[in-house]
Amino acid sequence: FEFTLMVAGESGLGKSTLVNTLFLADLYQDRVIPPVEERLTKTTGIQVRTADIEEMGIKLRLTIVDTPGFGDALNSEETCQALSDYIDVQFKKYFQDESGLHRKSIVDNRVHCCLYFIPPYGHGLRMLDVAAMRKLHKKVNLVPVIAKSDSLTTTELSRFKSQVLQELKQHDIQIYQFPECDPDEDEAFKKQDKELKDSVPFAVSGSCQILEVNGRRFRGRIYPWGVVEVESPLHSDLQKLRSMLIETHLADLRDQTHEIHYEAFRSACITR
Amino acid sequence: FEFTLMVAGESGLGKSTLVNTLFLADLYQDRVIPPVEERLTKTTGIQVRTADIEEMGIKLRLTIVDTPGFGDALNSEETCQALSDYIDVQFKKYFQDESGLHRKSIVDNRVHCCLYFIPPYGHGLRMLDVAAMRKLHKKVNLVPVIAKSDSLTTTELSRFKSQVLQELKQHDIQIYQFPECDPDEDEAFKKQDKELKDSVPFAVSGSCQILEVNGRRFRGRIYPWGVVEVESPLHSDLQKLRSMLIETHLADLRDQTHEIHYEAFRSACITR
Ligand SMILES: Nc1nc2c(ncn2[C@@H]2O[C@H](COP(=O)(O)OP(=O)(O)O)[C@@H](O)[C@H]2O)c(=O)[nH]1
Ligand SMILES: Nc1nc2c(ncn2[C@@H]2O[C@H](COP(=O)(O)OP(=O)(O)O)[C@@H](O)[C@H]2O)c(=O)[nH]1
Repeated sequence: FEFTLMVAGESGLGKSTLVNTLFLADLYQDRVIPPVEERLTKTTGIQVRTADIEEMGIKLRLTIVDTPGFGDALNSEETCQALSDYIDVQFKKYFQDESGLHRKSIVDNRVHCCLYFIPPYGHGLRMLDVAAMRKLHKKVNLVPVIAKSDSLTTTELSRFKSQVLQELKQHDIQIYQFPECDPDEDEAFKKQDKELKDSVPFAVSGSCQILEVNGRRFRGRIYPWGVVEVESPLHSDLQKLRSMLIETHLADLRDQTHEIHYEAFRSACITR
Repeated sequence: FEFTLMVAGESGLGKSTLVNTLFLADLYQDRVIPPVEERLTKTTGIQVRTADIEEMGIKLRLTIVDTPGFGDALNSEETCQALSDYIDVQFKKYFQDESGLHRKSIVDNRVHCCLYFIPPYGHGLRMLDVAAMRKLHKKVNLVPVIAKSDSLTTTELSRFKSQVLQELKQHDIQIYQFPECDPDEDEAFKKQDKELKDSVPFAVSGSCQILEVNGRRFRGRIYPWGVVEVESPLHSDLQKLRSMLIETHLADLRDQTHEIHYEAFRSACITR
């Protein structure tokens, strides 16, 4: 199973921490944060890392596409363009492989999902977020997430989620749509599916730190006023996002990439 | 006593909340957050609000200069320019009044202090922060603060503070320097003064919500995992900032504005 996940959004929003928390791995061991001037010049670089992981009983060849320096506002447009170009390059490769001799052994490196990190400022989307998402929404399954959601109180978070949903609609940003639940599914599954849909956009908190309290081990963030358990549904939507990406919607994300986004690219190529 | 405080930094970093928390007043009652496109067009506007307040036994005619829409990265340069122009306009007015007939009744509307809000992302300053601060540091007493510091753990915060101090130095950004403590001061005062200097840049959390726990009332933020008491020195440097601005360093901020920043402007005018 190949699965390519793109993470987009400003530097410092906890993207690498979230990826590590999602896949319970340290995919960024060799990472170096360059000093601020370097960040400015190296920012249109795209970093691609691949790892074989096993999660929830599923073996995955996971590829993460990251942009180390998005959001030095002076060049967020270029970084966005670089992400969009990367998606197209993968489509093109697949298109060429598909029309070639070795069709049976095609490697699917197309981007199956893009997590766009929205900063938890509280007023809604910024123009830079709107511009970035509009560049990507027709090429990849776009899943907006609220970054570092532990900086929002419960009331601020619910208000922010409705604000974001309203603005996404207002700006015609097409986010990944969960397929309809099969009417034959059991009630428990339907309920879980509805809860998933109601939590969009997912508000995520991540942590590379494993804490131990009363013999129980969990990933969390220790503050002077309390401890955030990032995997607890009461504290963050991390579990929902993880189970959606790896368990319940992995197949659909790959299908929609092939049947909708890739197909749009392919028709554009053919008609040219 | 006239005191003009400028607050600069991206929209959503909690600037108005902090101002209200600092001065225990609601200076933003009439505020409306415009939708994102309006924010884009109206962002170079500067908002000035004045209120007579009494804090810590001191009566102040407080003026707050705010930029409602800084940081829609597409125009942070213009907003910065607008702030810099505002400072110059006040200097010019003072210069004209000073050389006029009614010198005794001059109103001092010069900007005495500028709080620059650094987002708590964790990697350090962004180019946009460096550019903004370099535009302002020679015209006003610049006091950088770490915004929404409750999204950083204790370890992350101390690392971030040293990172920021190092980068401020590296980019030659002149922040407001606390004057040397008088050697005749008592030990308690010297200790408090040292603690103040060691906490720079101040990490602030603000709140408009007054909570009541066990009969004790305090301003705070309620999270599912705990309650941040913004006025507690264990949770935030708010108290340090407040006492510095209003109690211990008010006079020095006004003096340095007059003797250093205004003087530089005045000499530049005269020599032209
Ligand atoms: N408040 C908060 N901080 C986080 C979270 N995840 C990561 N961080 C911190 O944010 C900083 C930047 O995280 P990083 O993952 O490197 O961000 P990236 O640049 O987007 O990849 C680090 O200090 C992290 O410890 C989170 O969920 N909440
Ligand atoms: N985590 C956190 N959120 C805050 C803090 N202060 C304000 N907020 C929230 O951040 C959002 C924006 O605050 P606001 O004061 O309007 O920001 P401004 O646009 O910079 O003036 C609101 O939802 C506030 O409740 C803080 O210290 N910490």
